[in-house]
Amino acid sequence: MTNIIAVVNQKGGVGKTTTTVNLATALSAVGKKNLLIDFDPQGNATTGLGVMEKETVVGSYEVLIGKVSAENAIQKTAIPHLYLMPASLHLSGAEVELVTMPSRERGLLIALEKLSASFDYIFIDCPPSLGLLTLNALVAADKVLVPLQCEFYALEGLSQLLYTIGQVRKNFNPRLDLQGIVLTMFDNRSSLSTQVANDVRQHLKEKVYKTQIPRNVRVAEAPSFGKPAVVYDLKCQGSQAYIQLAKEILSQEGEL
Amino acid sequence: MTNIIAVVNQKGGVGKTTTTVNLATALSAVGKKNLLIDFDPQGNATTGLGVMEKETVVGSYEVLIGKVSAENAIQKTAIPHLYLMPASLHLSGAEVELVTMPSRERGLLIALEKLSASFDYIFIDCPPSLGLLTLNALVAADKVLVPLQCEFYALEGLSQLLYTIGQVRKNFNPRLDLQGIVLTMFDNRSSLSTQVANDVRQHLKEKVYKTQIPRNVRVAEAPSFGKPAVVYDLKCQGSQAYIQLAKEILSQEGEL
Ligand SMILES: Nc1ncnc2c1ncn2[C@@H]1O[C@H](COP(=O)(O)OP(=O)(O)OP(=O)(O)O)[C@@H](O)[C@H]1O
Ligand SMILES: Nc1ncnc2c1ncn2[C@@H]1O[C@H](COP(=O)(O)OP(=O)(O)OP(=O)(O)O)[C@@H](O)[C@H]1O
Ligand SMILES: [Mg+2]
Ligand SMILES: [Mg+2]
Repeated sequence: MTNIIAVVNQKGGVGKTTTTVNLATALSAVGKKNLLIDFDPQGNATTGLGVMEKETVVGSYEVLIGKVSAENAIQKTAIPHLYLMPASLHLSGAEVELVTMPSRERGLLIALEKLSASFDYIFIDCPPSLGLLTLNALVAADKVLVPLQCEFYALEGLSQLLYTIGQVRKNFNPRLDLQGIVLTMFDNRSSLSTQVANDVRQHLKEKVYKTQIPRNVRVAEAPSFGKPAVVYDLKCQGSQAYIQLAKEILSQEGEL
Repeated sequence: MTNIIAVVNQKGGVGKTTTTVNLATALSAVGKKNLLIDFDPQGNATTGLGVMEKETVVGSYEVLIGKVSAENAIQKTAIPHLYLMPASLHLSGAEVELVTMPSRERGLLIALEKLSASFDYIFIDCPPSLGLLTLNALVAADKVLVPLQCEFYALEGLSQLLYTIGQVRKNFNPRLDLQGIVLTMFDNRSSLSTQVANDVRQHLKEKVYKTQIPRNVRVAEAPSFGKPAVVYDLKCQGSQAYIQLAKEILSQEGEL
């Protein structure tokens, strides 16, 4: 049974891509076969996994509009058991194009239903918006993982996001559930971080993972080498936190 | 002559809202009469200026679809000479609604042309995407201000952004010009920050402001008090950098 997890937050820069790339890599390291779908026109997850040449690539755009099967848009990465459906150049025009297409929110779902290859986890890295790309991800997914930066503005958008997840469950995808909230870029020297973290834990209780990801410059350096942090510097605090998060998710699924 | 400046970067979390709020406030402090238009459905600039009640508000959405004149959607803020056109709740649905409207990219331009009140500066805080909201801002604006976080992923999107600005100038708004690039969240302890800053200055030379904004936790704390950093803590490094940036922009316009 494949777990399809959409990584979503309309607030920008909260660690969606970093969480998707490092979590998928950590789960592959323990032998799970995973697919990462880059659904963000910026293509950061594609670069973060070392795939530099985005011009020639057939990827998530072509799959979304039904031009190419999912099978033919998936490539291996440098990491064993981790596959990638990259973001291709035309993804930036997809949102406008999709509006006038019939069943515009189901393109990804239809493509993934036809995918015969079996994966343990499929992660979808979403752009910072609640538009048609993110909607496609939410309709195709079983679970939503929400990275939440420990800062004030990031907190503001959380209720809107949880409301949107509820709407999608009601109108499009009855099986959609919140997998959990991951606190990111936690800075233990800042009272703001502690305040936001406490606030979120108080309101959302067990929906918030125990593991929180510290702010750690090695995590931000890794993409410039085309590697996930857990490959670039496994021993650093950020990587260790992502390994810990992977364990927490596996035990949540009853697999540990 | 009003300067209309769109603050744009499709990469999320790079400091668009923080730059818009603090720059507009710093320019108001020296007597310029300014308007801040919150064009981001998250409404962070609206909250950052202390306007908490977003449910009841008439704002940029109603102006964009022509339901309300710009005049009637502008309110005073706690800061003298600074006015706000807030983000209202329905803005999150605007991108999908706009697609099928005639002259969908000119809604804001048309509304601002009818605005009789005169402002020295109009700042438009944009969402983290290059969709129809940002397009409306680019068509209405004279200049584009690009906040750029000193990190690898933020660098990746710059060429796509500069290309988009060129396309808008060619197809929609011949007067659109790059006002400048502001380096944000610069951390002088991190070699990554220094590397990215040097890279950008080397390629874009005088288009990059001399002033760079340091990472400074007081800047991130200010919005939780509904105040710009320059009001919350004028003496902190972040605020001083925004004051410096305001001076640099005034001298660029020949006003200092
Ligand atoms: N734990 C961390 N410590 C330090 N830096 C981090 C951490 N996590 C992410 N970053 C950095 O913060 C920036 C934002 O992270 P990232 O790009 O993953 O967020 P995002 O939510 O995917 O952004 P977008 O909304 O643009 O898609 C990046 O430059 C990234 O390298
Ligand atoms: N100089 C700074 N020092 C420390 N924190 C900062 C600084 N500038 C911005 N921040 C914080 O970083 C986060 C991102 O900034 P901000 O929300 O202004 O970016 P944005 O580009 O507007 O994001 P979005 O793409 O979601 O609109 C916020 O929590 C903000 O408070
Ligand atoms: Mg991302
Ligand atoms: Mg913003």
